[in-house]
Amino acid sequence: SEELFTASYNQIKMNFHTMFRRLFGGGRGELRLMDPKNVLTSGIDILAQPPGKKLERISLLSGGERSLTAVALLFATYMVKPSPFCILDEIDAALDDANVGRFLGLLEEFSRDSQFIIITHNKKTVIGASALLGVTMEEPGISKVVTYRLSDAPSMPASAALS
Amino acid sequence: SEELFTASYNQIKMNFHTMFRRLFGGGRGELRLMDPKNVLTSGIDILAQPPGKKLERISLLSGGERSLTAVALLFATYMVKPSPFCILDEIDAALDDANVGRFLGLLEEFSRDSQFIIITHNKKTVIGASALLGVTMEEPGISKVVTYRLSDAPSMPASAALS
Amino acid sequence: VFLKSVELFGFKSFADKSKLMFSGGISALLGPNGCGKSNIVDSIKWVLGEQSSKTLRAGKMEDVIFNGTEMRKQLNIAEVSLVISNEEGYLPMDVSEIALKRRVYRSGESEYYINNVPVKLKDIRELFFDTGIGKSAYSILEQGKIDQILSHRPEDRRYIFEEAA
Amino acid sequence: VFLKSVELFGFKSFADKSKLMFSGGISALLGPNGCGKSNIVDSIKWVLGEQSSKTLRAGKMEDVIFNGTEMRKQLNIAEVSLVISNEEGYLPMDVSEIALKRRVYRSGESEYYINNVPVKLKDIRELFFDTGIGKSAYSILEQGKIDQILSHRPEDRRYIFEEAA
Ligand SMILES: Nc1ncnc2c1ncn2[C@@H]1O[C@H](COP(=O)(O)OP(=O)(O)OP(=O)(O)O)[C@@H](O)[C@H]1O
Ligand SMILES: Nc1ncnc2c1ncn2[C@@H]1O[C@H](COP(=O)(O)OP(=O)(O)OP(=O)(O)O)[C@@H](O)[C@H]1O
Ligand SMILES: [Mg+2]
Ligand SMILES: [Mg+2]
Repeated sequence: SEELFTASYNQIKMNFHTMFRRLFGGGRGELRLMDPKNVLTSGIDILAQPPGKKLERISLLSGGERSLTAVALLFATYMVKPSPFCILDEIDAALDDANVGRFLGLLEEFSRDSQFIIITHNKKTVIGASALLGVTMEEPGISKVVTYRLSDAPSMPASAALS
Repeated sequence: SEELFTASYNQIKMNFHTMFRRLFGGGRGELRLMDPKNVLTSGIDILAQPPGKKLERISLLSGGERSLTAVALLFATYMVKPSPFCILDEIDAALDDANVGRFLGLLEEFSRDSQFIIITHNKKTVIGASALLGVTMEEPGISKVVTYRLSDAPSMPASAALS
Repeated sequence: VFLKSVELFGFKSFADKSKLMFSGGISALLGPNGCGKSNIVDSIKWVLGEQSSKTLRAGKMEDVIFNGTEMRKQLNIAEVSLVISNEEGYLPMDVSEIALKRRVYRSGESEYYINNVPVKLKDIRELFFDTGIGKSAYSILEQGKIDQILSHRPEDRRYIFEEAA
Repeated sequence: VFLKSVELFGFKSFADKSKLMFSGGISALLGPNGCGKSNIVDSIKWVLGEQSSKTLRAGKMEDVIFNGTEMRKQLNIAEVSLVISNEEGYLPMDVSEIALKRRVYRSGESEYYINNVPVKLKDIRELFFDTGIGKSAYSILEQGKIDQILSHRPEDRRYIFEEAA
């Protein structure tokens, strides 16, 4: 089991760096075992170096940089063992437009192997979706589901469904 | 001091209800002393009743409802003792467009007595501002300030400054 | 498609029976603040066997049952059904579709069903054993919990690596 | 206008001297992720006397000093000046403008100035005593910390009421 863990750890470590560079448009993402002698019980440190900056612990990153680093780690894991489905609840709340764009680009790629359900208030994020599901509360306090299938109703732009 | 505390507590309690109704378009906001016999050491419970729903503790509210309740409490306090300045760092991140609109309406009113500095990625929030300050990192890792004074450059729409 | 549909009845703000059909690829879930989007995420975690009321944003487990509005009385049962496609044989059951159902009463007692057959929680656990399905920071990133996957406590992070192993 | 301007030099990502002029009413602070917006908020908390490195998102207090990039060496001093208008006599000093300055060296030692006169931290504290200026959950709501004002621990909330009293 130690070999198994180490093999997948090294794989994720490499992937994390690749995903980090794609999401940040450069820089370096690094994982480090805090106690390399005891692989099975050691903690794992996450270090991030946005382009041009110094390598630092994730606690120094900005709100948006943390979200992007979390996404990089998630996708790095999926490259080793994709989850059949993934639910992301407003993961783009702290991201600026440029980073939303890079995130969506990667999401598109990973949606070939995994099913994604994303909750967002950001019109840009919605445009990438292949199906829209609406929840309303016309009767106060009572949730109702409204389905706008994008494939069924091409005439309705995604942003219209949002308002 | 007990009278002083009770007087300002009762005042804020009333204001909280008024601000809550304005931000949620109805409903009820309530403050309760957990230990009414010991006013000076008692905790204060916050209860919220979005329109049509049941009154409940704030832990049951949604992400956006919590943000809005926090804003109601902040403005309720400012009605008793306005802070000369207030910095809000991405307080609108979880809000949908309708709630951003109601928030901005109130912010506009309170900006007559207090100076506000708001950090946001939301183009709608920027439009209400009287001055725009930009921060860039053209040289990686080095922050620089760029000032676009709205009053100096009316020709530049707020959203252009955002991209 | 893996998650085919979820049906909620009496779960949190879903007083009336409501069904969502998911598609492959990316499905976006939209709606105003407080309308019930994150409640749907909670319902999926719940039917997959979640036992901690705190991660469902509830005080005690009965808090997931619809507790009424100004115009409606509270209900006494909450029920969620999740239909999963097993065409690729991801789960150790020899069927192409698996319908999970969970029901809870005000008394606090939960009932679990797989394809309409009553089962125990441990059967649900065994079905998803070691797949990571429904686990936070792997297949579900809850609202405002980005830090879960980046958590300060290193031992929280090992989870990700073991999941993949 | 209350806060007239803030000038940062060597504070976090502000390696070069930078000055922001604020206006009355609402000023919006814009920029991409990681460009230094929240660092400006930290600099205002810091010059107003903040002593906890944790609420400044720093490990130890020296972490607020610019620590270099791939192209630039780290600096050894951080300095922030905040100019406050006192025309309405809000603060107990008989001047129309108050310039606060704080400086920290790698050694960890802080220096404080009011209108260029060296003072102690307790003088800064006395100047703002009981005004709530610079206090979290009253005059500053940090990023992602909405819960601070709604905090679970009731005793944290009393702060708001006493501030107003
Ligand atoms: N047991 C229950 N019965 C009735 N309503 C409930 C119950 N539990 C939670 N709710 C309601 O559900 C609402 C929260 O829903 P939810 O968190 O899903 O909103 P959301 O759509 O995610 O909103 P946001 O965009 O702000 O995140 C609350 O207003 C709460 O009153
Ligand atoms: N002492 C320091 N020296 C140099 N850079 C620093 C220092 N401390 C923090 N930083 C940098 O500042 C950046 C974070 O800036 P900040 O949190 O202000 O971003 P932001 O503009 O608020 O972004 P967001 O929109 O994502 O919230 C980090 O990338 C970090 O590397
Ligand atoms: Mg939500
Ligand atoms: Mg920030």
